[in-house]
Amino acid sequence: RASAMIPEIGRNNLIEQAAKYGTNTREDEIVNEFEKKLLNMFGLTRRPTPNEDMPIPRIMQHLYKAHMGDTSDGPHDLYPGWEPGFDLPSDDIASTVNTARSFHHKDEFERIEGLPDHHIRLLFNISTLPPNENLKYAELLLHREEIKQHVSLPDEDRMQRINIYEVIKFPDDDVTDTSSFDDVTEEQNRILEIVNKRRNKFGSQKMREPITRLVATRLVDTSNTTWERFDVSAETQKWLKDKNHGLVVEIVRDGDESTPAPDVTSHVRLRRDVRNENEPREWHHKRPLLLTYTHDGKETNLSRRSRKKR
Amino acid sequence: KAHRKKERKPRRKSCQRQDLYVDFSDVNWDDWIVAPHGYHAFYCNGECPFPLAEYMNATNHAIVQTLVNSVDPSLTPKPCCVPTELSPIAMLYVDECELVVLKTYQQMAVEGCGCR
Repeated sequence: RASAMIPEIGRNNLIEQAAKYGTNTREDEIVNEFEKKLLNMFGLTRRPTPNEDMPIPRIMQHLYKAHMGDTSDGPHDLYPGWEPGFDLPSDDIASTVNTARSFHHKDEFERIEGLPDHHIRLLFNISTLPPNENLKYAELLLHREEIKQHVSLPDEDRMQRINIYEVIKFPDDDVTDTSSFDDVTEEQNRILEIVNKRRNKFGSQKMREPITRLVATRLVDTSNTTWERFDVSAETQKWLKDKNHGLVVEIVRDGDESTPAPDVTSHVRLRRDVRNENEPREWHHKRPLLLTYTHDGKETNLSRRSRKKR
Repeated sequence: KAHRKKERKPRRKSCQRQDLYVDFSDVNWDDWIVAPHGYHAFYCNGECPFPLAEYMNATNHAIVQTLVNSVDPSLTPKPCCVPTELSPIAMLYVDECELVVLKTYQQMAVEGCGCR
């Protein structure tokens, strides 16, 4: 019963106690009801059984510490390159939410046909957000690492621009619909590939590029390391109600929007770096992250706690 | 000079907050709860004897129940020692979909006890 919320010894004791009640209900059913209450308390449908070596994003560990008001060992001391300014969202937001969830994008969908190679698609499956929780805020986090060779460059050569686009529509939504991408089987992928190949062979009258909309743009200095945070609340709200085609990120040279910036992989961590031997553990902590902030109607919030002396 | 001390019945503790540290590894939850490793949940225990002291936070109902109990204990027991103030805790955990979640849960730790 490794997947049970109640340990075996506790279960046996509860069954014994339930037997003393002398009701018509079977003792194990009474204990199962109690187990359901425990799951409900945490908003779970079953007991989580994560892999032992599953890494926990440092950002989430830091959010926990920030909520607890723990600034004794700032994350910048623990993790080299950490941006000291990283914190919970503003108190206006933190006081209206009580849950933060982190989502990783689906790597297998990072390329979009019809878009240049340096456009990386970030598709987050947020369909598991509990329906009883109200989404208040969502932010996209992109990790940037300094490019050491850029430190000595003049200002204008160090600057790059991050553009974030929302993918509104694909040329043919029926074929490229990924709203249920979790259920895409290998067979479906194979069929999709064949359909796309045929279209390329015979030519398609339809527009090939997806329709995108610029949602954020930011000029960044490549000689420093930090996390970039983008408010994507409106887009995330739409994904809950409508199709989710994700976001597209491009990094370009400042002033030359048509040229992809060099060293993109080593600067903004949008893709795995196969040259780095510390991957994939490092990738897990630095890969793009979608943080959603929700409220379940209970009277708690994520505001920074004041340290109370008992 | 032999002086026989008057033997007193040990006094039962009056209603107050008691220590209880919930260690998540004790209930085998440490594989999915990342932080904290446990927390001070406390519990309430003790008598609610007459006279109900100020710190017992007795309600009007508890005072009347004490009166009735004094007249005839078979009609009602003395009031119970229960949590009167609870506080939330935050938990960082991995959910059933392997998503990492930070969530605050209300009424997880006892802040104050009283006779109710």
